[in-house]
Amino acid sequence: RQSFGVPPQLQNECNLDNLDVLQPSEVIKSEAGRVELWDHNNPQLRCAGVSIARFIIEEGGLYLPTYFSSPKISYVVQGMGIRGVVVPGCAETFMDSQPIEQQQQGQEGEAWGQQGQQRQQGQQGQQGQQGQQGQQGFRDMHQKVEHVRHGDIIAIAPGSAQWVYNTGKQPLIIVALFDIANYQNQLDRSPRSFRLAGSGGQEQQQKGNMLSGFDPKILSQALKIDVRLAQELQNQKDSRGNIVLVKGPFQVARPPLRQKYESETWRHPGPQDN
Amino acid sequence: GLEETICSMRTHESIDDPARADVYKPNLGRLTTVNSLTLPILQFLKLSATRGILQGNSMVLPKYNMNANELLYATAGQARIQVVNDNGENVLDKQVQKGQLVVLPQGFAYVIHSQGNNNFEWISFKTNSNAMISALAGRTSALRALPLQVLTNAYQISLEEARKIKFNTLETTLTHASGGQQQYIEQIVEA
Repeated sequence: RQSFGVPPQLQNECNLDNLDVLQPSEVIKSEAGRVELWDHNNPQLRCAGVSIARFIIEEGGLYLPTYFSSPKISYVVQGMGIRGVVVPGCAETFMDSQPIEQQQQGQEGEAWGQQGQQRQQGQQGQQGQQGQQGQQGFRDMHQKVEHVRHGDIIAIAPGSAQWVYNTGKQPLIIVALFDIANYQNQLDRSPRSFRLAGSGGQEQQQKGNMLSGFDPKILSQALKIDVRLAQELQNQKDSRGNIVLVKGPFQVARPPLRQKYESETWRHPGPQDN
Repeated sequence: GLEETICSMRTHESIDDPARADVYKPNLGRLTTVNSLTLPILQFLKLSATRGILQGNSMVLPKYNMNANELLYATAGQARIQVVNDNGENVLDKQVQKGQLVVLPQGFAYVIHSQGNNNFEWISFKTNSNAMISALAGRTSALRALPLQVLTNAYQISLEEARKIKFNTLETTLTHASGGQQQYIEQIVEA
């Protein structure tokens, strides 16, 4: 960081006379969770050149796709879920092997791992049919989805959008560090989130998603949809915030978890194990 | 050793030659990028550049810079440029003409849109030797990469509407600014 040159106004950031324990100073509530933020203007955090946030996603909550201008590293403190990261240009390598209509009718309440296993079967040779709608219904395709659980580290490059869904029975808690002094953050030393969907919620009425600032006509031309649907994407009347409650089953193509990984014995070996 | 390395380092590259285009669509336009992979000295400078030619009634699909700031200088013609900040606010919606400069900060989403018979040409300088963009519409876009279930819950729309959002636009970078039969023929050919 020194080699890239520290701006003059930041040169005395680390003249700290004493250090203290820090607590979150701001809470942004959403429909199915909240984001707790530490004050990034605190001298200690300014010195470190970082910002910290804690994401609490309630059961059945979906943290909507969001990207940041700085690199981010996170730790899953509690709970389990699934996540997806958008890597521009990468193929949609995860595909459903059966139409969505059938999944919703026949798989409600089914265990997550079993779903993934069933979908994997018969997936071969179906690529040509993905993303089409016909007599058999519609099959989805999307980028990689991964399981996350407590103890996991998650790293995200700047600009890569991420979503997270809580699949567990307890709140999913993730603590994240944003390296806002990193060379790859070329904006100022403020943590900046860019939401692809959702809104700021009731407490941040002014904060819209990235599509809300475009003329709906241009958006409709870019996405080749009607203007009404383009306006829906702008979430103008949405007060749910950035963590929303998923109603009904949340079905995305994903591989099953290994049984040992699911089990607590994976984390806590027995006395006979070496 | 310097004579054979530093002194002989290549420091220029043609970016205006249509034959070198990285993105090319007849009747729509082209884009050419020079970065550290095509001009290695840019690795040291941490800079790169993109040359764009946009013909009338076409648009550069909405996108944002993932790891760089961009300075767009119009070299010919005019186009409407819209920019959206991290609050989802429209911070620029103007007709940009030859000789004018637009700053596109990292992460801010923008769209370039040429109307009528107005062609638009520009050069963009980016503050990263390997600047990366992420599209918000099209075959390689962020929306396309998301599962339908994420889209339906995020935007409170039906599966069918989510399907349209993901799959209707088959292009990756440039598209027609208005619908029409020709557009769909080209989509089919491209697919």
